[in-house]
Amino acid sequence: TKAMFSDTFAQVKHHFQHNFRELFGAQAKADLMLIDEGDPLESGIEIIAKPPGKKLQTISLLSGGERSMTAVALLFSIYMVKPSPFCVLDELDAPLDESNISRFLKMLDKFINNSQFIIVTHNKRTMSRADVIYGVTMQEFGVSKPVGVRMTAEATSIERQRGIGK
Amino acid sequence: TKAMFSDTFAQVKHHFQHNFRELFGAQAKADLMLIDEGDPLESGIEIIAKPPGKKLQTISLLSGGERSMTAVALLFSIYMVKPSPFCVLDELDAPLDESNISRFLKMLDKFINNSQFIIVTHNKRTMSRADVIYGVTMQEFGVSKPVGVRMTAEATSIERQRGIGK
Amino acid sequence: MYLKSLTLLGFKSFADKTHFEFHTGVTGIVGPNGCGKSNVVDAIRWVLGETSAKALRGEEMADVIFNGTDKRKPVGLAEVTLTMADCEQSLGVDYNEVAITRRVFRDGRSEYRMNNTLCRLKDIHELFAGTGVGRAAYSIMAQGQIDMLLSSKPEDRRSVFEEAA
Amino acid sequence: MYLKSLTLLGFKSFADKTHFEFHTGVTGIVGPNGCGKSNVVDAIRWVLGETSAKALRGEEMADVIFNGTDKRKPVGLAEVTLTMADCEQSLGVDYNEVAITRRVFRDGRSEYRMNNTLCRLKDIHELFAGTGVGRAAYSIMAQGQIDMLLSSKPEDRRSVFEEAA
Ligand SMILES: Nc1ncnc2c1ncn2[C@@H]1O[C@H](COP(=O)(O)OP(=O)(O)OP(=O)(O)O)[C@@H](O)[C@H]1O
Ligand SMILES: Nc1ncnc2c1ncn2[C@@H]1O[C@H](COP(=O)(O)OP(=O)(O)OP(=O)(O)O)[C@@H](O)[C@H]1O
Ligand SMILES: [Mg+2]
Ligand SMILES: [Mg+2]
Repeated sequence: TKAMFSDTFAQVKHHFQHNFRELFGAQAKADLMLIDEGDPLESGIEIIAKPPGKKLQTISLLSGGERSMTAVALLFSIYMVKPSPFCVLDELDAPLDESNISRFLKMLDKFINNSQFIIVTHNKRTMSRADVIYGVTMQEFGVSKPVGVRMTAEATSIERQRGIGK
Repeated sequence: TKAMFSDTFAQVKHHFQHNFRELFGAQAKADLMLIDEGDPLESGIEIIAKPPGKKLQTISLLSGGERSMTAVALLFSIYMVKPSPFCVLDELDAPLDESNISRFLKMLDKFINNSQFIIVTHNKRTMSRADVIYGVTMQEFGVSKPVGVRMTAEATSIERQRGIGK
Repeated sequence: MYLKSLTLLGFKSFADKTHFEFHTGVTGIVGPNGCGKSNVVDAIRWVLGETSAKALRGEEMADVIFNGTDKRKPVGLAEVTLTMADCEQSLGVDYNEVAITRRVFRDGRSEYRMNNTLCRLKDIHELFAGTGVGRAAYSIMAQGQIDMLLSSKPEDRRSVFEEAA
Repeated sequence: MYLKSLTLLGFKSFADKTHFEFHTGVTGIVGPNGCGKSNVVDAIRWVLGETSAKALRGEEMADVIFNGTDKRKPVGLAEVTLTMADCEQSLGVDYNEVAITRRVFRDGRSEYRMNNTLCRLKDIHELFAGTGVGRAAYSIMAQGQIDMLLSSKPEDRRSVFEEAA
């Protein structure tokens, strides 16, 4: 399993270097390093992230939005190595500005054939990307109820073709 | 100073009970408790927060937005006891939905005669409340520059009356 | 294999029986602050076998049971059912659909069922092992967990990479 | 007493001399992710005497010095000046304006000035004691610090209430 872990790690690292550039720009650089190469299973993992044009510094100095985008790059790198039938993201877009939300949604598009995505959001741009939207309300104080499922017209026709859902 | 602390604490507690209701609704309840009453200076402080209609539970179970509004109530309670010439808020509104942002801005109005507020935000509603807006950009990668100060017409006339700024 | 549906009853703010159907592509969950969106995320995490009450923002597991409101009494148990479809090949089972049900009672005791048959949490973990469902910390990103994902501490990101490996 | 202006030079991403004038009411700071908004907040916190590099998101104090870009060299020092006006009564001084300047060099050594006269950090803390400026942790809410403010741990909220008392 030490070998399995190292193999998985190497693949995630490879994707992360690429995905980070995809989200931040061709001039950006990123890497993943095992702090203790001799003991991969117990070792900490260091993230190296350099936005385009900026000098390399610890990721603690990155902005709130830059840290979120770095997390998005890492998360999608893991999904590439170990796809999951469904992924649930709760307000991942909260710290992102409009252009970063677009970049996040563009990367999301590469995964929707392999996985379903359930995304909790307050952002209108992200909402417009959803195929189906569940609203949740508390008309009665303290009791949650889903309200209405809104399916985009396009999604409805795709669902009928695939015979999924009722 | 133990007496000073207890006195300050009692005042903040009093305001917090009131401000929380102002932000959450008349049916809401909140309190501040010293975990160790006998040793106020070393004691932890527990926040009790009950949104309207809901049962009292630990604040960890509150939603992201509810926790932010609780923090807003506490912060403004401290400002009432110990006003500061200026307050700096960095993206306090990020987890808030539109109606909570309105409530936050409404409470903010009660303080602007005593303090200047410097607010970092991505939210259009909050931006429209600002009297002056500094945009910051990085036209040259990695180098920040302020761009343009936008003063609302109303703010410009107030400033001229008070003779503040140049 | 895909996620077909999720049913909540007495789970956190979902006092009444609530059913969500899922489709391919992106499902959005929206609503005002405090309406219950993250509680849906907690329900998915919980039914798949989350053992840490803290990961569900509570102090003990019974905290996920609907606690009542000014107008309603608390209930005695929380129940969530998650149904996967097209399972034959992915899980090596004879059924097309597999429904996982978890219940917890006020005394903290949990019960698990697979297609309505009582089973152990261990059985659920073994069923989903290697599929990315189940203990996949990385396939459920809770609100505000970005710092955890970026942390260099082995204990913080251990769970992420362990399941991936 | 009110905040009149802030000047940054070589502080984090503000490589060139940058001046902000402040007015009564609400000043908004806006811009895309990573453009430097929180760095302005850090500058205010820093010039008022913040001693923890971690509170400024760095590992050591010299991390606040402009580090260079692909096109520009790093610089040797960071300098921030904060100017308060209408100070006579609030601070009990003879001047209308008080300008606080802080510099840090690559070796980590900090210099403080009050109206261009070298002084100690202690002098700045004493000058602003009880006014809500200076070590008032609660008057500068950094990005993502909500959990800290709500935490019941004494060490987390100690600084807030101590300055208030
Ligand atoms: N056991 C329980 N019984 C009843 N209500 C509960 C229980 N546990 C949590 N809640 C309530 O659920 C609400 C939180 O819901 P949730 O975190 O899902 O909100 P949200 O929709 O994600 O909001 P936000 O947009 O602010 O993140 C809280 O108000 C809390 O009081
Ligand atoms: N010493 C330094 N020298 C040069 N650049 C620095 C230095 N310290 C931090 N930075 C840069 O400043 C940027 C972060 O700026 P800041 O945190 O102010 O962004 P922000 O405008 O608040 O963004 P967000 O909206 O995402 O919160 C990072 O990209 C970081 O690389
Ligand atoms: Mg939530
Ligand atoms: Mg910021």
